[in-house]
Amino acid sequence: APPAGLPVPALVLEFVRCEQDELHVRSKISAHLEHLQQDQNSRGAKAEPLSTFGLMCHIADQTLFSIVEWARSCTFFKELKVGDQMKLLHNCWSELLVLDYISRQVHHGKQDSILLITGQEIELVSLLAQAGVTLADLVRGGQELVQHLRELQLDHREITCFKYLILFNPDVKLLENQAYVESVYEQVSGALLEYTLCVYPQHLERFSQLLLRLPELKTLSAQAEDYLCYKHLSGEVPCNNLLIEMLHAKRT
Amino acid sequence: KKKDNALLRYLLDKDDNM
Repeated sequence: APPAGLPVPALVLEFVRCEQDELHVRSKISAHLEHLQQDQNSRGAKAEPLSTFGLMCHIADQTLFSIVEWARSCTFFKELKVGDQMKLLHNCWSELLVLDYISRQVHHGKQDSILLITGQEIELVSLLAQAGVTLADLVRGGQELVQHLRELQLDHREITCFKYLILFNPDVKLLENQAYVESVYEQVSGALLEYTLCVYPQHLERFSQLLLRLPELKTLSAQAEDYLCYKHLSGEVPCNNLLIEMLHAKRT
Repeated sequence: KKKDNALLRYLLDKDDNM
């Protein structure tokens, strides 16, 4: 965390205040997975065991639920009508999911393993050994972005600003309240710029360096969506709720 | 189309006091 006591813009503090408690989200998702496991055990030998990919889908699905819950709790977001809220989330859900994963790895700080939201650690070697070519490329691409953000020493407050910049994307079409979304985006950009200048005065280009990483995140999320779509079409995605609904929403 | 996005709409519309 940046040095305490430095003047942090009020908006950034508000963003941090609205952040969900990581341990609470972790326990909710872990409880869901335990419930899944018990359900499977009760069905005995007949039940097909959940594959690693299947487990990842459940984790992504549950993480998506927590992301929607986070968005709902944001003061700015509440000002929007549900129609606009849905358009914004349909536009950026995969970027927020990938950012959640990437930011966890940035602070996990290990090169050879990844940390899941459940707190489990998976050796990269074993993950890549099981993964097909496409998933392996995705994981490697993710690790490259993690490395760039580690070098930048991206901090938690900057990550929350990223989330708002991604959610309040002024390029989303057919919004009823386009001007409001644009204004929030401008305010968040301003707050992040002010934050970087206050807290990292020796790095005047930090703001632009941070923003340069967002297109990489978008590319990764588009690749992740394509991969998920491919797996879904081949019947390999076990759960059929929020993850698949959001996938369809973007593609119809 | 409306039916397709039922879950997200439910999540965004649901009343927290329920």
